[in-house]
Amino acid sequence: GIDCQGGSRMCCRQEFFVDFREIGWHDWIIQPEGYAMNFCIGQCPLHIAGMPGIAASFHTAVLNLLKANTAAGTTGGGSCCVPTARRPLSLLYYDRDSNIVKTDIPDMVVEACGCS
Amino acid sequence: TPRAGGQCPACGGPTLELESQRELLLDLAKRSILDKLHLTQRPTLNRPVSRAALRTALQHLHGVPQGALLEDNREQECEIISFAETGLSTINQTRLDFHFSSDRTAGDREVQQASLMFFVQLPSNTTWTLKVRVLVLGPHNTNLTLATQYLLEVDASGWHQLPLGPEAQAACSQGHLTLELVLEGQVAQSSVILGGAAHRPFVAARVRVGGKHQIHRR
Repeated sequence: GIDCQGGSRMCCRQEFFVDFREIGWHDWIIQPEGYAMNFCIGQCPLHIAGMPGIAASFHTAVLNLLKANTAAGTTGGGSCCVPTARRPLSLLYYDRDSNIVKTDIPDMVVEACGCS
Repeated sequence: TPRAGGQCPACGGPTLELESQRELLLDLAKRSILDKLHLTQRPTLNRPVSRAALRTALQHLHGVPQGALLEDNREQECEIISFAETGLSTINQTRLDFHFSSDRTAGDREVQQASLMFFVQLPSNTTWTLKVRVLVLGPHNTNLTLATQYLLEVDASGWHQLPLGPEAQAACSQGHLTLELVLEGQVAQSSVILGGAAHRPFVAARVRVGGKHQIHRR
């Protein structure tokens, strides 16, 4: 995956950190101090969307190559910049009964982006 | 607030002003965390836990091994530490009440493992017998009845761990567990089960959420 830098317009991962203190959640979430949410942004023109490594999957790469080699409009549908790798968010927090809960929420942190 | 003339490069929709985008993302982050924790709103803490109790409890909480996460999002495992509330106690008998989270829908969570941790202060070179009684609500939800009991030989001061069986696990799953710790055969000068800030008894439980009513695709 590619991380967004400067004026990049192609599909990339934009870092976005949610500080629990800033949103007033630090009293009930013990750890971590924030959530590195991140998100995907950027263009996915067909010639890029079919490239291995940028395509979200092998299936997508083949499909986008097919689209790129077919007359525009016959296959329909564009390509979007979407998460291709995600990891869980581990949380340690107090519930309403003041119990301490440790849990891992799957698929919360965007690790890499690619073209659908 | 859509930005005039702009197009979102990821999906072709109208772009948002930077501040609106930030607010939207923050809102999305909050909502996804609450959704995944099966909460409708952020918890409001009514019974604060002391730092000492928190530190002690965390030292006993084992982390989930990396890679042990479940594939299915509908099932989620978590570990809960529930601190005891003490009630109806004498020197020889201590009653402990545990309230498990009422945030989650009853019946949608299953306690798979639970252990009681308690701190005992004994005179030196003595061995005491301790009976731990698991009390559950009767069929009409009125009186507490004895579900099972454990006998322990305790010969040293310090933290002790008692793995709890299916009866206690079921009570935890339903949201409330009552235990009675009774000294057998001896009369103590003062309570041997300590309950101060750093020695507050607790139950550590491993819970599976949302795994009971799975629909399998065929």
